[in-house]
Amino acid sequence: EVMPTLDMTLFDWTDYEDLKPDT
Amino acid sequence: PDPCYDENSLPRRCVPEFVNAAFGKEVQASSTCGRPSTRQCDASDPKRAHPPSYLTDLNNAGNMTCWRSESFPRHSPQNVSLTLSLGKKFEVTYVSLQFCSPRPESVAIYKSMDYGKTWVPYQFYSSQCRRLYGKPSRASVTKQNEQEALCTDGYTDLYPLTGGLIAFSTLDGRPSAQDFDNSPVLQDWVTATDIRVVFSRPHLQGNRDTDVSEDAPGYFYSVGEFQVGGRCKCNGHASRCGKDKEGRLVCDCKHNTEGPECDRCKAFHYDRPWQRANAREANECLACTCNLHARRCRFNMELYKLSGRKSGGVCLNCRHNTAGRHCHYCKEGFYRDVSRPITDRRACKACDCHPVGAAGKTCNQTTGQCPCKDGVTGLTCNRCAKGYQQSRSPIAPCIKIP
Repeated sequence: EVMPTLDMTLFDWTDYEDLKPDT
Repeated sequence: PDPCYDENSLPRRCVPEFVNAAFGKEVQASSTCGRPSTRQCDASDPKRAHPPSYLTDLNNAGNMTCWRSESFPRHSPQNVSLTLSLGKKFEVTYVSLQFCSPRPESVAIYKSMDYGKTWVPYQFYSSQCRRLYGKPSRASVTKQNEQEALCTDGYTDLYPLTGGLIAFSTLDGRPSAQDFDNSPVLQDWVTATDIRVVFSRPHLQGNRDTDVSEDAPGYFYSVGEFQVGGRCKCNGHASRCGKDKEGRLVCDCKHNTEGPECDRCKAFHYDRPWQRANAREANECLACTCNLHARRCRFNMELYKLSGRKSGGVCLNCRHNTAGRHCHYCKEGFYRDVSRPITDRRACKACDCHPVGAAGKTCNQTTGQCPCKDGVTGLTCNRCAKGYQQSRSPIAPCIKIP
């Protein structure tokens, strides 16, 4: 079974703004 | 066939042909007759001129053209010098002079290795070695003094009155001449860029000290042939010398060497230090091993010694995401694509670790596997593992399904 790739839009970056990768 | 390579295209020592390095070259004479003109010599009349160019021109038997100095009064010994620039370094085997006048009583030969900036004595001829040149006559030659000028009373006899010869053989009697390949001292000794001959005292018939009257006949020096026998110095890495774009004489270097005397390795050919070629070993310069990922390298003596004197090159600025002394592995953040040879431009692939799913940016050098956070899987850590689902937290992107 192949799992879907991580969806970056689902993450909540509110507390981790400094970790957010450039898009 | 190229003499610098054998029938199997392997490098071997090669040397330019033996030549008279003086032939056709300009000689600077400190004194030349004919200005003002005299009964025997007129510089403005080609038929009666004796210019220095006659020293190095083509001489046919029985038709010797002679340079001639001014005439000097016999009570006034004059130094007259002939200076010859060879144009580059030569390995000199002999220096010879054939006289049209009586041979001088005292002659000094000097050489320069720096195009005339400094001069060192090469050989002295005199019946008064100690008095004129501060040297003992016919000193014995040992390994300690074989690179020093000697003085001899040979070749100083007045007779023959014309056609007399002085010939200096640079290696004659030198103990290390038998093992020239392994004697840097003698290799240096035979090397010259310029040769200077100084006539210090003439041979005078009659009594030099008492015959000082005004009308006593004077003297002059006259030479028909000034020869310097030797080979263009190329350190065993060229079989010929030619002129470069600026008209300077240079070796046609082989064995990955370059320089006027093939005295250094070409760029990127410093996997071992430059060495002169010898009969046993060509000592060609070797290219650094950089797997086609670098254009420059430098030589490291420590590494060379550690390798058993096999390889000392260190590649500089490895490209195509490679790293290491030979650009032989992938730099951090890249992994080796084993389906391509290391020489391939794309031999190293980016790890491309997922910015959220991976715990770091560096992957396994051989498999490309990124370090995944808990519950994350995939080569780049971009999927949740079986039994996990995506969360909203970028710190723990996959959580166990309840």
